[in-house]
Formats: sequence, structure tokens, C-alpha cells
Amino acid sequence: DVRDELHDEL
Amino acid sequence: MNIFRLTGDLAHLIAIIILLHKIWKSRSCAGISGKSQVLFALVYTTRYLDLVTSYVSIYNTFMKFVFLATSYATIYLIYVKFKATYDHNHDTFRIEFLILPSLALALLINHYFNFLEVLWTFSIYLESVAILPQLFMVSKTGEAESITSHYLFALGSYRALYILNWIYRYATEGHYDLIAIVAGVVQTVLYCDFFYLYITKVLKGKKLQLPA
Repeated sequence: DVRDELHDEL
Repeated sequence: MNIFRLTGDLAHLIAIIILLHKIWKSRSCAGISGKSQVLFALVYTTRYLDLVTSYVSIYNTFMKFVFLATSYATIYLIYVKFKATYDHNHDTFRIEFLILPSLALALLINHYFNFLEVLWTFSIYLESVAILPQLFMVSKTGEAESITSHYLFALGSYRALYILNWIYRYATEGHYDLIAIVAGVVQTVLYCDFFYLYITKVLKGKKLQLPA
């Protein structure tokens, strides 16, 4: 999933 | 996960603990901008909607829960439990001037145009300016309690440490997110004046007092 890769920070 | 991000997250967590502890111990939220806290709750709510759609790690999930829960707890303390001590006469920043431009910008500049992604982008933009009502309040009253200064220093350090994390990640993984980086730099720059006063005054045992 692209979104997971993009937003893995807080 | 690298040392910069971990210390950034810890600085963020420490800031929240300092704030909650200060309000709880003193039974007062004097000097704290309820409006900044409302903006932070809005930031976490719109950013962490992905709690239900994507899983990164137990660490991420746990921290998201903590940030959400503590932001609402802070609002409860300010607007309900210790409402009588809330200094609303000095908390007059118009937050719609931050929310609406952040939303407009998120609709225009984002990675993907879909609901969750636009809200994530909105949260990043809004976070970068969410401290302004608090800084405005400090400038209006001309001073801040030391404990409020420690809170602001920890909160400001968090994004500054994230910038180091992003530099490290770019160097080691080639990973970068321009939206987060630009907003994070803006966010950190907004604290610079405060950082200067904190280092030159508060750390030397003086009260943070602005020149008249």
C-alpha cells in the first residue's frame, strides 16, 4: 500500500 | 526508526506530559492557550484516521492513541474541569485564519487527492501553525511561567528533531516527503524566537519575559 510507505511517521 | 525520530517522539511525549502535569498539579490552566490545544486535537484527529485503515507498527499505533487521548484530555481540563482558570481574555487568536488556509492548501497541494490523504495533508499544514495562538498569548501577556516555557521548548524540539530524522532518512533510505519537510521547517522556524529567549533567559533561571 503506497499510503503506508508515505506515512509511517507520527 | 532512528535515534532522531525516537528522541523527537519522546520530546513530543514529554511536552504533553509536562503540560498535563502542570495543569493537574496547579489545578489551573492559566497561561495556556485552549485554542492551540483545540488545534492540536484537530491535527491528531485528522492525521490518525488511518488508525483504522493502515497498520505500521505497535509503536505507531500506541503513540497515535496516546496523542489522541491526551489531546482530548487536555481540552477537557481546560474547557471543563478547570474552566474557571482558563485565561480566555488573552486567548484571542482567530483560529479560522489558520484552519481555513490549511484546508485550502491541503486541497491544492497534496500527494493524492482522496479523503484520507487530504485530511492527512491538512493535519500537517495545520500542525505547523497550531502553536501560534499559544505564542500570541505569551506575547500578549509579555511573559510565560517557566513550566510553560519547558513545555514549549519540548514541543518545538520535537519537529526540529524530525528534521534531523528526515535528513538521516534521505541519506540512508532515499526516503523523503516534501510536504512534511516544508511544513516541519516552517513549524520549527516559528519557534526560533522562543528558542532564543528560552536559552538566554529560562535556562539561566530567569522568567521568560518579553521586552516591553
